[in-house]
Amino acid sequence: MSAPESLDRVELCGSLLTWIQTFAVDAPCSVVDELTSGVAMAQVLQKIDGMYFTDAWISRIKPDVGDNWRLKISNLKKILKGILDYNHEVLGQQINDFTLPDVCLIAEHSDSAELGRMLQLILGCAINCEQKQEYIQTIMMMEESVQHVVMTAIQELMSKETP
Amino acid sequence: DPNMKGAAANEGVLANFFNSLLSKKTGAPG
Repeated sequence: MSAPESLDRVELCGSLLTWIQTFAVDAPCSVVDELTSGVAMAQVLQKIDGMYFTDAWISRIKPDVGDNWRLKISNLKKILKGILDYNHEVLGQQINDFTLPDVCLIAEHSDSAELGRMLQLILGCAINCEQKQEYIQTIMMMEESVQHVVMTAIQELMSKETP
Repeated sequence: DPNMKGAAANEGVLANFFNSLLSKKTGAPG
């Protein structure tokens, strides 16, 4: 495969924000700020694989964190660990050489670039899970410009995955 | 129209890519 095009991280975040809304979770997820608590991302992960991201797992994510960035960091750390463990334990793959999202920057500054990395990892779970067909078909129904960014994001992830 | 040809080519690239993902084997070995 040829080298993936370089990603504009802020554009990536915008496109993945559009994608994440296709899951229609209860938690608001229309703008970057709404995602920084981690609640919507946790709900999306539970939709992707409810057998792994169980009610017990999601109960550890605090729902009402308000503007408390320490609580946001705590939530985001649990989510990032969950994603990495899921890749290892369920998908049987490791993500090497991928710069992991800086959860502090997401929590304290609503950093789009770092949130984009986090959403990119969730995208990786969606397109590799048991129900991947459903999620890939949803992506294929999206606007072409969004599909293009999503494709580039997946190519970047795939170039860093090892079994 | 070159623009229309470009758009069709892009559509083809996207469809090929996502179809190849659909046919990729899922999950951990064993």
